[in-house]
Amino acid sequence: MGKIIAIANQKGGVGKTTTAINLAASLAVLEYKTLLVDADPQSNATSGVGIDPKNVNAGLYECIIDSMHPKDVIMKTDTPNLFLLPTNADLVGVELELVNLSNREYMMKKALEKIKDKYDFIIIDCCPSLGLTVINSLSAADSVIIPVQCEYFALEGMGKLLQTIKIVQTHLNPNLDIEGVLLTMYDGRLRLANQVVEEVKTHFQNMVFNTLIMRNTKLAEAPSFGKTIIMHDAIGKGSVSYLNLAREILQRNGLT
Amino acid sequence: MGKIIAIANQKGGVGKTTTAINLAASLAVLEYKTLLVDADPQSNATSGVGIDPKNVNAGLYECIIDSMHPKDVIMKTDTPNLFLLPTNADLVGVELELVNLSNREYMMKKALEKIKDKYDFIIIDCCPSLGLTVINSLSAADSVIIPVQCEYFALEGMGKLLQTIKIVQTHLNPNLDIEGVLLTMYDGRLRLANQVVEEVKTHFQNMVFNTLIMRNTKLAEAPSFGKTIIMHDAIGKGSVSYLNLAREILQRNGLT
Ligand SMILES: Nc1ncnc2c1ncn2[C@@H]1O[C@H](COP(=O)(O)OP(=O)(O)OP(=O)(O)O)[C@@H](O)[C@H]1O
Ligand SMILES: Nc1ncnc2c1ncn2[C@@H]1O[C@H](COP(=O)(O)OP(=O)(O)OP(=O)(O)O)[C@@H](O)[C@H]1O
Ligand SMILES: [Mg+2]
Ligand SMILES: [Mg+2]
Repeated sequence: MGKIIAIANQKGGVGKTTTAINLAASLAVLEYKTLLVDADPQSNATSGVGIDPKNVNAGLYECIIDSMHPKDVIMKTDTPNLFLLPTNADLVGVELELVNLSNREYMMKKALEKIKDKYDFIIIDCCPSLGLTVINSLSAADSVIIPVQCEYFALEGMGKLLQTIKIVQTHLNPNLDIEGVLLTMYDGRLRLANQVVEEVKTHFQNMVFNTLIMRNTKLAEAPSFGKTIIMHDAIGKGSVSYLNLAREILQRNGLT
Repeated sequence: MGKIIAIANQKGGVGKTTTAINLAASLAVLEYKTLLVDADPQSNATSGVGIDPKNVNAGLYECIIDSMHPKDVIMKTDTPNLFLLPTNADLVGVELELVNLSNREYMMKKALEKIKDKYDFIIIDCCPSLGLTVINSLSAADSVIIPVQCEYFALEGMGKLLQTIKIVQTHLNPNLDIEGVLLTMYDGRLRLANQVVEEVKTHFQNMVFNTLIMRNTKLAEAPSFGKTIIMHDAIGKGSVSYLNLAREILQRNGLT
């Protein structure tokens, strides 16, 4: 039975997509059948694994609004065991269309339930907001990973995000766990980065993953080739970090 | 008569808030009376100039939804000539409330018209989306600055943003100009950064500001002290870049 993990943080540019793509790729390399769901109209997760969003005729939008079966839109990637539920720019309109539906918070859950038992893991890349699309992702998820860039504004937004998660747990999805808080783009030479790490570890204790993702230019380069970090730089620090993260998650879930 | 400039890009973390705060501060230092409008529920522009969003009882939300007069919520900052129209977390709910109003795209324009002639410049910090709040900002603005981080995903999203600007120009605000495209977080040692600069300059020609904002840790540190870059590191590269940007904009508008 697949585990659905949402990658969410309303702060922009903290490494949600980079984490979604490369964690999914790492789980796939470790022989777990993994589906990457692109729930951001920017479709960065789609292009980041080498698929041009302009060639996506039907994606997540059609699964949510037109009840299309996800199996009819899911695509293979060049990584074995890694599949993609793509998105294109149509997703921008989904929030206005969901607003007046009765079960508007559960539309993504309904769509993903059709394929949940076909995968070991389903990773959802969220857009930088706390709107209906993200609420849908959190309602569909079993747990959420919160990437936090080691900078001031990213730290500041944590309170609001945890509040939203509590609201979802109370009213929409009582089973939603916090899989963990992931520190990203860490550069040990910067005082600010070390302050943020200190603060996050003090506040969130053992919710914080031991794995820390260093700032690493190969991670920023990989999507320009449409490749995951494993395909772009298999033995570099970026790949090692995300493989470590995958193993840590497997351990936390009693799978290794 | 104040000029309203929106700082917009749906890609997260590209330097919208950093540009809004420090361009506004630079214009203020050059003796132009400037209002910074925080149109992002994350309220980073508010905290970035030293005001705690939790102490904001009324802000942009009340001006848009309750027709409160902006002069009753505008606050002074520790920079002479720099004022703030703050926001708090209530702004998250504004999009759902605007959806069913008849002139939903013009609510911010109506609010800012009440104070437009009291300032030389009004700078709007937008959230990372293309939803109704951003459409409101673009409808109210005379021009828009597009910050582009020198990385792959930021480059990829430019097409979608320009499409949205065209739609706003055609249907909502024919006077909306593109003030310019601003390259941010540039690190000359990285091949990727140089490729992005090359690509942006080829596509957008003289729409691209000559001023390039380098990656500079003081810019990332300043908000943790609630200070603009001018107050935090007046003679450093960050301040010099943003003062140069202010001067370039003044020149483009025939003001120096
Ligand atoms: N560890 C890292 N080292 C260096 N660059 C990184 C790292 N992680 C992410 N990046 C780069 O930083 C930028 C922001 O990351 P990313 O796009 O994954 O964030 P995001 O949270 O998904 O953004 P958005 O809020 O727009 O969805 C991207 O250009 C990405 O390539
Ligand atoms: N030139 C720069 N050099 C170094 N760090 C920078 C620079 N500009 C911005 N930053 C830092 O990068 C991060 C992202 O910038 P910022 O928050 O301004 O982007 P944004 O586009 O407003 O993000 P969001 O999409 O969440 O609104 C912040 O932590 C900021 O301090
Ligand atoms: Mg993303
Ligand atoms: Mg911002």
